[in-house]
Amino acid sequence: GAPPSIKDEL
Amino acid sequence: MNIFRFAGDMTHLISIVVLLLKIYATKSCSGISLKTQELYVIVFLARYLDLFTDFISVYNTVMKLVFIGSSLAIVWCMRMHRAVKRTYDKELDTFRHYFLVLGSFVLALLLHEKFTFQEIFWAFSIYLEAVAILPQLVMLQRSGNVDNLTGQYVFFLGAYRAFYILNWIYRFFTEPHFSRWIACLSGLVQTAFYADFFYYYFISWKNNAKLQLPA
Repeated sequence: GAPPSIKDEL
Repeated sequence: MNIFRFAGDMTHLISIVVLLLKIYATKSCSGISLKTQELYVIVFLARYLDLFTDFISVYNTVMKLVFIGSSLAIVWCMRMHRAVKRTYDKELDTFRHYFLVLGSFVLALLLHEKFTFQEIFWAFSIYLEAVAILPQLVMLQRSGNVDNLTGQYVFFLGAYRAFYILNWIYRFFTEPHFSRWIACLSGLVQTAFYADFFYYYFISWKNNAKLQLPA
């Protein structure tokens, strides 16, 4: 899948 | 999710709880900068545009709603609540925060990961969050004596981004593709703004004295 981006952070 | 990020989110939540406690328990917002609170509303609204489009986890969605809701509640309280708004030190809260909004937006137009609406607003929210505390810090220096709850509020707010820096270091070493330079640089600047506050906070804690910031 797509690399874990920082957008999963608050 | 790692322990640093969870600690950061919890510290952030604690700072908001302390602020709400101060306002509701003392029915006063003296020493609190309304401008900083308004900037946080803009930060959260600009950053969580994907609230209804990208579902990441229940935790993520719930926390986003809590941050947006609490920051709106605080601004509403300071502007509309009869008893609270009377205690707002308007003459001490004079930082021209519109320049912070404008500057952050211009910077986001120049420095971003992708030139898309969501990415521009995300970078804008990251830059704005870094400077959002400035009106509050300026107001603390002006008001001289800082009451305990306000001091604790600013302390936890500064500590949360420091935990996030540890989280970015941890993710840098554990996730090869992790792209984080915008948030990390901005987070370093954000935490640096608290440096002198942390120093005086530590001194006051060591001497068990009232927190005094030099004018």
